[in-house]
Amino acid sequence: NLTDKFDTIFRKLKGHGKLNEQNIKESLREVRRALLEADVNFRIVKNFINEVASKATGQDVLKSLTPGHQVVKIVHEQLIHLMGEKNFKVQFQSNRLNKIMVVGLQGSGKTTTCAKLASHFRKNKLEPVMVACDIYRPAAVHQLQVLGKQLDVPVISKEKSKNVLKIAKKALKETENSEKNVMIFDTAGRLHIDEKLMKELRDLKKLLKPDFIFFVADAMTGQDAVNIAKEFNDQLEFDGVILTKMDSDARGGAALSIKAVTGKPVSFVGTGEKIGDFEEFHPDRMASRILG
Amino acid sequence: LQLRGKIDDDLMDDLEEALLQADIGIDTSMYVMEKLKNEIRTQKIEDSQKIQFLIEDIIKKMMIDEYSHQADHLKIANKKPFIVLFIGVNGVGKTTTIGKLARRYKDEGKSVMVIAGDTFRAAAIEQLTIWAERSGASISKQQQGSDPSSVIYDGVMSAKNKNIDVVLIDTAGRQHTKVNLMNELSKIVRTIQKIVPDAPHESLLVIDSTTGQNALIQAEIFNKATNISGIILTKLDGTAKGGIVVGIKHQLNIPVKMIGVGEQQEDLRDFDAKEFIEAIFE
Ligand SMILES: Nc1nc2c(ncn2[C@@H]2O[C@H](COP(=O)(O)OP(=O)(O)OP(=O)(O)O)[C@@H](O)[C@H]2O)c(=O)[nH]1
Ligand SMILES: Nc1nc2c(ncn2[C@@H]2O[C@H](COP(=O)(O)OP(=O)(O)OP(=O)(O)O)[C@@H](O)[C@H]2O)c(=O)[nH]1
Ligand SMILES: [Mg+2]
Ligand SMILES: [Mg+2]
Repeated sequence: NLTDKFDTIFRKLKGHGKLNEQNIKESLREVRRALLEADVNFRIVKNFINEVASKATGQDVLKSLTPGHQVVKIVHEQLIHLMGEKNFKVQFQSNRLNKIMVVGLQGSGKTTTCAKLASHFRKNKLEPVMVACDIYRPAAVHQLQVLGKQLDVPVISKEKSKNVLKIAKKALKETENSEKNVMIFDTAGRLHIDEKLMKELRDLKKLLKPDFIFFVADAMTGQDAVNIAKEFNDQLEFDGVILTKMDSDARGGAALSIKAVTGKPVSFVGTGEKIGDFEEFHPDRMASRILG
Repeated sequence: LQLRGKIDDDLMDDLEEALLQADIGIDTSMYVMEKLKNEIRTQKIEDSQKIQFLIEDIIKKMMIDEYSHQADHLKIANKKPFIVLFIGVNGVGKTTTIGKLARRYKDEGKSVMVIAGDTFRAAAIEQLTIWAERSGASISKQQQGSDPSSVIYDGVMSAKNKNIDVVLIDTAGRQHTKVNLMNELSKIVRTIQKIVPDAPHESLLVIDSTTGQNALIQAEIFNKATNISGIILTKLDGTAKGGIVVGIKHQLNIPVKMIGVGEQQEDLRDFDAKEFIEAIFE
């Protein structure tokens, strides 16, 4: 891992043990490699390395007697700082109707995440209902209904409907005078470059005026994470990110890329296929995972 | 890519960044850049216009070799039933790809059976059933929660008895980090071999083109559970380049056989290395 590699680099400072530009450069090459292997976007890696370089060549580090550990500390702190502060809490009040949209690329884990959100909200004393707005994928509505049954959370859909706005209107009408206080809208996976489908999301947002939009992203996403996230954010201004499939051994550098390019924080992570596999995001744990 | 003037460090940096941006990965990118620099030296190249052809040729030689022309297409020849197993991590496009391939073989006049080997995920069987209906393939399935190996055993037996030409087997998405699920996959392979000893004739790892470096580990681990005969690279209709397959071919010698370019039945193409590589530098 990175700490071991740094120890090797700095051990070569035969007894002198002080940092200089040359061995900082060497250690930064290792950091660059670690971040690229972790799928952090190459441009973000470039900026990050420059930031760390200027911090590391600062006077107090140069005088330090544990140079390897000092550089690792700077890298780690800089990563956590970039990832966002832990106190980003997603909370909803039970005395109003909260509307939540769940969006993202094909296969990222949206439908499963809707069920996880429903379960999470109910644990926090809210009354969820899910709305099946994926009218394209075979058996997508059925999938959400099966999950709803498992959870005993109602699912609103409109049989054979080819119009997402009509489904949403039906859902709003059915929910407005009920005791439900959080609506979770599952949407079809789509490409950020699909103009027609991105417009569908913008129109849905206009109709719902949602309280929160979650962008769902797969933890194994590579360099393209910046393009995808930027486009979704430019068009929808989502509020938070849910990083799924964190139970894999993907390092998850996409989390850093997405935060860097959109400024939006990761609020939750998916850690498996079961409804309970859902946790709050910890920036410090993510930083360690990305560094390897 | 700005290809004019002399070959300098800026051009080399731009080229390396194009590789990294395509998810080719740092090790494979460094390998390609080393080869490029050697070629520039030995061929005494000074015109940067020649560099694009050179780097594309280096990568093309990594992706296809003299044997791969036959190997890089599904070898359906004289196997009946011709059995194809689809594997991969969650959400990459296995079920949809089966729908596309079923359609292709039906259009070629073959009889096709799909087997609903994903007995775990909500509505997985219903999803595959709709794809079977769309393509005209028959489907062998049991209820959700059944043992996948039993379902697959029954399906393959039925295909053999009914003289089916092509069998496409769907499996549940699984993370290679889950030992019990990888063991389940090995068991599925052994089960198929009880009926058809040289099957699966194709074991296709489905990879999402937006995947980063984790794809290499996926390929390594899945390859241990079943000898992967090829990769299907999906979602290339997006902006990701899918460069992870270059490293996978280079390190594991697993070729890409097909690509997915959309969500409809017709959105499946044979892999074209030239087009794939040119897209990296576009
Ligand atoms: N291992 C793991 N699998 C997950 C996780 N979240 C979702 N999945 C799986 O990922 C696959 C895709 O999940 P879906 O919920 O269907 O994804 P989706 O974004 O709704 O897909 P589309 O609607 O087709 O765009 C399924 O096999 C899920 O079980 C997770 O956190 N970990
Ligand atoms: N744009 C695009 N979407 C695709 C492609 N292939 C599959 N998809 C979509 O990706 C999503 C997931 O596809 P599935 O076929 O359910 O993937 P899977 O691997 O079977 O998923 P699990 O069984 O849950 O692991 C669906 O929304 C598909 O329509 C492709 O080539 N391009
Ligand atoms: Mg879905
Ligand atoms: Mg599937």
